[in-house]
Amino acid sequence: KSAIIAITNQKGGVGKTTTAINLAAGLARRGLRVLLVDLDPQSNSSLSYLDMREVDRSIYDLLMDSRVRCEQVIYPSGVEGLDVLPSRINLAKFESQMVGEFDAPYRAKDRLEPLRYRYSFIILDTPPTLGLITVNALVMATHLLVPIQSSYYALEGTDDLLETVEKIKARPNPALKLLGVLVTLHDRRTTLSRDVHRQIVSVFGDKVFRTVITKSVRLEESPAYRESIFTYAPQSSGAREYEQLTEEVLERV
Amino acid sequence: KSAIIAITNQKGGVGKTTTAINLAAGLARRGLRVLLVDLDPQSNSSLSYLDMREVDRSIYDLLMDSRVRCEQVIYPSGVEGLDVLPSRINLAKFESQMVGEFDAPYRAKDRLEPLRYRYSFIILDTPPTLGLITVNALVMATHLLVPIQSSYYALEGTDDLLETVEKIKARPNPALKLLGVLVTLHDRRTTLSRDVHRQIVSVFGDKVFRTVITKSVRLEESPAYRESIFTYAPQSSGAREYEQLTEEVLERV
Ligand SMILES: Nc1ncnc2c1ncn2[C@@H]1O[C@H](COP(=O)(O)OP(=O)(O)OP(=O)(O)O)[C@@H](O)[C@H]1O
Ligand SMILES: Nc1ncnc2c1ncn2[C@@H]1O[C@H](COP(=O)(O)OP(=O)(O)OP(=O)(O)O)[C@@H](O)[C@H]1O
Ligand SMILES: [Mg+2]
Ligand SMILES: [Mg+2]
Repeated sequence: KSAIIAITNQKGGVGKTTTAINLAAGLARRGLRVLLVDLDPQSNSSLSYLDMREVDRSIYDLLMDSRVRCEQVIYPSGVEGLDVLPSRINLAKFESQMVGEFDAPYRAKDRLEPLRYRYSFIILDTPPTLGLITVNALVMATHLLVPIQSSYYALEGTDDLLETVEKIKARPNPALKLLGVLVTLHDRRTTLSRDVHRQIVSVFGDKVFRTVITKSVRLEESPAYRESIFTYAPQSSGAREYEQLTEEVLERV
Repeated sequence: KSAIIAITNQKGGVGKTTTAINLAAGLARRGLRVLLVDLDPQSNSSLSYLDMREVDRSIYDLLMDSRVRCEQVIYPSGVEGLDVLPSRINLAKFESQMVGEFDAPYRAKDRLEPLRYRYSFIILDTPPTLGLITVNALVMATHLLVPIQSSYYALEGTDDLLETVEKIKARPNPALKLLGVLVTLHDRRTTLSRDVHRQIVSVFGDKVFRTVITKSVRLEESPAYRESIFTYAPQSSGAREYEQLTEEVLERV
């Protein structure tokens, strides 16, 4: 059965999608079968690999219509071994449509269960909120990876996230483990980045990945070419760092 | 009565808070009375001016408890002419608490109405979602300012935002105007930034502010010192650019 890694932090713009698309590709490059699931209605992960004009059904259909089968919502990414389960904006309706449904926190876990036997890793990209979509991701996941930007606001939101994780572990998903905390958008030249990095390590200790993702324009550009960093700019710092992260993730899972 | 500007974009990390805190200070520096309202449960705007240990009641109390008066939730920012109405994490409960309430979209507009006569400008910082909190901001606002980062994902989410704005204009707030689109986190050295900037201008035309906010580490640092960019780094590009934006906002309102 697959390891399911939810990439979560309700702070916006901290590199959740950038981490999801490149970690998924990093794992696929090792010959593993990987599925990237986009649980953000903004579809940034989907856009990073797919031409959305060719996407018909998506995650919302699978979650809301029990006749839809998994094969109908899975698309090839162009990277060998990596498939994508995209989202569309209709996913934004999920929370309001699920009011009153008893299985609301378990819907993704139930509907994606058949996929656990076809992939070694399932990577979940999540939106910048702690609403029902993110709860679904945390209930379904075996592991949680938290990207944190080394900026002033970085540590402020982590209490709520950890509180939410504890609630999830208490009942719907006792097996959920914190895989690690990843420092992203790091700029070695500034004292702010270094100070915040030190704070993150003092709060999370050895949960912090040794790998630090530094700011690199190549990471910003690669989605525009629908490529991972590994083929877009194989010699870049971004490629080296996400390769190293992939290594560490495999050690920890 | 005050002009109320909602700073909104459901894409995370595009500079909503950075724009809210510095535009509010820019307007206050001109001798205007300004209120900065933090409608994001992550409290990033609140943190940029206040020591949260000294914050007791906040926006959630005002919205949910009709006995709470406005004066009890307004705090001085340290910048002359600028007050802050902070949020706490309890604001995240707002949406679920309001299920079934007929005045749900109007709650902020109703509860903050008395403040319109005490300030020339009210600046609303919003979370990276299009949920009930952001709807409340758009129903209450007279103007909408949309920061857009010049990055690959930038234009993807703007359709949904504009659709939401049209729905708001149709019924709860026909007077809502798009004040403008602000290009943020711009890096003049990269083709990606220049390409996306050109796309933003071709989509939004003269709604795009002439002012472009470029990447500057001073803008990242100033909140850690609970100062606006104008006192933290008065000679920086960030201070010049937010000064120029303040000028353009005053021309357009
Ligand atoms: N290491 C990096 N170096 C440079 N740019 C980066 C890096 N990581 C992410 N970015 C850029 O920063 C922006 C935010 O990153 P991303 O979209 O991955 O964050 P997110 O957490 O998924 O955002 P959201 O909260 O909206 O889902 C994007 O424009 C992305 O290209
Ligand atoms: N022009 C800029 N130059 C450099 N850094 C910036 C600039 N504008 C914003 N930042 C930094 O980028 C990060 C995201 O900005 P900010 O928090 O203002 O975005 P936001 O849209 O409010 O995010 P969220 O969606 O989480 O509310 C912050 O660390 C901020 O300090
Ligand atoms: Mg994302
Ligand atoms: Mg913000």
